[in-house]
Amino acid sequence: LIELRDVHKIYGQGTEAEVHALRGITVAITRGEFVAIMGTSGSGKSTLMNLLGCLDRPTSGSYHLAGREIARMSKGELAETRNEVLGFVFQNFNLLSRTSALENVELPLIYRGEKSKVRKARAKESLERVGLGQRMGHTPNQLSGGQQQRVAIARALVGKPEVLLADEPTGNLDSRTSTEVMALFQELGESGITVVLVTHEPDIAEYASRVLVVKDGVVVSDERKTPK
Amino acid sequence: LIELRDVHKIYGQGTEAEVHALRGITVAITRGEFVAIMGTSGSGKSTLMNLLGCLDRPTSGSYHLAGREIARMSKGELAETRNEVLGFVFQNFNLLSRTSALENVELPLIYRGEKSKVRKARAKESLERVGLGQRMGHTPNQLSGGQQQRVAIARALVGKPEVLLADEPTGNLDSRTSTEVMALFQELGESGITVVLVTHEPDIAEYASRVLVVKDGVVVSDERKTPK
Ligand SMILES: Nc1ncnc2c1ncn2[C@@H]1O[C@H](COP(=O)(O)OP(=O)(O)OP(=O)(O)O)[C@@H](O)[C@H]1O
Ligand SMILES: Nc1ncnc2c1ncn2[C@@H]1O[C@H](COP(=O)(O)OP(=O)(O)OP(=O)(O)O)[C@@H](O)[C@H]1O
Ligand SMILES: [Mg+2]
Ligand SMILES: [Mg+2]
Repeated sequence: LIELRDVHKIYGQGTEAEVHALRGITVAITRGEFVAIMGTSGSGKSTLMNLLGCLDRPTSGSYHLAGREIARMSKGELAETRNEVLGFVFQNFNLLSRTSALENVELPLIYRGEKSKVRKARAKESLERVGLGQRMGHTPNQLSGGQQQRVAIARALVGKPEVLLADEPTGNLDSRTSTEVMALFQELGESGITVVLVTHEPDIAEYASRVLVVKDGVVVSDERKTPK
Repeated sequence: LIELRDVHKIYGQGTEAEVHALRGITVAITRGEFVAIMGTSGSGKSTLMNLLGCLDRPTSGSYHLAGREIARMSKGELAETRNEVLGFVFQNFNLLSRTSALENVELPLIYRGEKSKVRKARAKESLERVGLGQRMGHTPNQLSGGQQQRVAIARALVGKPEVLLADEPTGNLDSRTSTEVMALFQELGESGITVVLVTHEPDIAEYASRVLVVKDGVVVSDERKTPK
């Protein structure tokens, strides 16, 4: 489903802020796998996630998603792929600050042209699944850090994506709420959705059937294991 | 040093987003204590931290900081107190997006009227202490999540505050980087600085000599223990 081959990413080439963030990543992820990505701060995890999520292109190397070469897609095709196949939970949430939690979660469905009544019902359900039924009308700055994180999760899931990419999805959640979110991800994994999540917490990585460790822009270990 | 008495905080009184976030908090923290605050998402921890940090006022109740009643201070006096006494690491970092890591860390010293040469030297040292000596010229969007978090930490410490308030300071950090940051906080604690940090990770709470648990806007447990 996902095939990266010798992928490099260099930021700010030729400037003062030039950083060779990914230095040759070759990785294949099959449909239905539950993968955890770990590694130290600055090692390249979010950069890798942004490439997987078609939010950025490699500087060199190839990325095949469901058989299609991402490097050859137009901007419009990339946007369409993101909207139809992928759900993305950003490390910094990326919520729209002037709109309510409900409207933030409706966004992926607006892009698909869903009717307002259907969108609202699905967004409502997605928010209830992460325990935010009582906060739907709040804007992000009227929500706690962990509640904002859960709105980002609800938004990633509302479109029933085939691939869920989550960058530190429990970074702001207490253990009980984390467990609820991970149980939800596990359920999705069992229904055939491919889950790739970045985490720095070993307890969260326990839920995965495979752990990739990234260090200085390369994969230094790739182990399969029995998930929790 | 810090005395909260029957503090309540109600957001959005009279609107749809009315939330009674703190429901009678009475807590005293003595100079040099190292306190961890834990609790579920949405329980009121950041709200409590914002009050302690003089970034917001209680709806009712009193807050004495170093003998002065915060409720009676003018906006100018509050700003001055914040700048001179407190260092604050925000849950969402609150960095200025168009300026470099170095300039972000210089900010508290600019408010104090420090000379540019002194400011730069101190900001540089603060960034080096959190391992960002190679990223000083980068703006926040040229930094990883954990690097942004460390810039926020460096900024909170550059003014050598008497009280360090840190809201989930290791939420985006891998275990090795977390350990380095906590060792730094511990060092500060031993030099007499009062440290109050919110965390959802038990390993981080281990460094504290006292743990407060918040639930639905009240303190439900307050235990002293031997720190790590
Ligand atoms: N400006 C606001 N208007 C209305 N409600 C708010 C506002 N800010 C916060 N809240 C609500 O107040 C409650 C407490 O929020 P707070 O940010 O203190 O929680 P928290 O314990 O820090 O949570 P987390 O662990 O998720 O960061 C939450 O239920 C939140 O929805
Ligand atoms: N736009 C950019 N310009 C220059 N360098 C960048 C840019 N974005 C990221 N970097 C650098 O690339 C490296 C990898 O960043 P990335 O965000 O992938 O790290 P990460 O593994 O997600 O870290 P964290 O665990 O702290 O979130 C970092 O050293 C960072 O400073
Ligand atoms: Mg990251
Ligand atoms: Mg909070």
